[in-house]
Amino acid sequence: EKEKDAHDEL
Amino acid sequence: MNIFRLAGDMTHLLSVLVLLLKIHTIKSCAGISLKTQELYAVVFATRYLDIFTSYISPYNTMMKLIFLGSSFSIVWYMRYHKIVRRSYDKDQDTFRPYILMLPCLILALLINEKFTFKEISTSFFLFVMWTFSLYLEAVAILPQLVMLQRTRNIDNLTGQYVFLLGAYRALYILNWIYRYFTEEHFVHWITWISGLVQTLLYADFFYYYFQSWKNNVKLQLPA
Repeated sequence: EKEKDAHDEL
Repeated sequence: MNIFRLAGDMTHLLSVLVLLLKIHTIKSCAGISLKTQELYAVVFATRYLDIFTSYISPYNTMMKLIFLGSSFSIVWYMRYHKIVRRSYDKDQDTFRPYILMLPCLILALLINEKFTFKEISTSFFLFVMWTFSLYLEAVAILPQLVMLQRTRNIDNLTGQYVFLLGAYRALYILNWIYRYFTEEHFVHWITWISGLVQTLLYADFFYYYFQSWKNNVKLQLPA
């Protein structure tokens, strides 16, 4: 889940 | 989503629209580096590989499609459009993209948030590609900056395009500071350092851009 927030930006 | 990040995305979108406007309306790409545009197409292609697998929000998906579509169509215009391609000055655009792409790829394999080389899985591959796109984006502007130094008179749209492209990442830095203080465990050194390097590469351009705006003179970069 942590990785997810790293890639929530463009 | 915070105001800095939204402003950053809108500035980035604007930079792409300014460039498309220039190329599509006056059918000219004078002063624009095709190498930088190709690097940006690679940046978006490697960053948004998971566009169909990891859904974040309608906004996120829409922006990804816009950036992918615009960057590839700009490359297409500059390479194949019979009128636009004539205004491309390839003798001034001599930066070799591979000397940027190879080190970024090696660095992405060595330094990424996973560090685990052993598990050669698709998620590891996606992670390395994503990290590669971060490093590549930081240096993708170099061919364009080199070309600007060679092009004596920089037209307004080109100057605005480069300015907006630099400003968007500066706004993203404010976004990372904001998220660091408002979200716990939001720490992404790789993203932050490459974003900082990217913005610093624009430092002298920003200086001359501001000077030309303040003194109301034509933008010129010293050779």
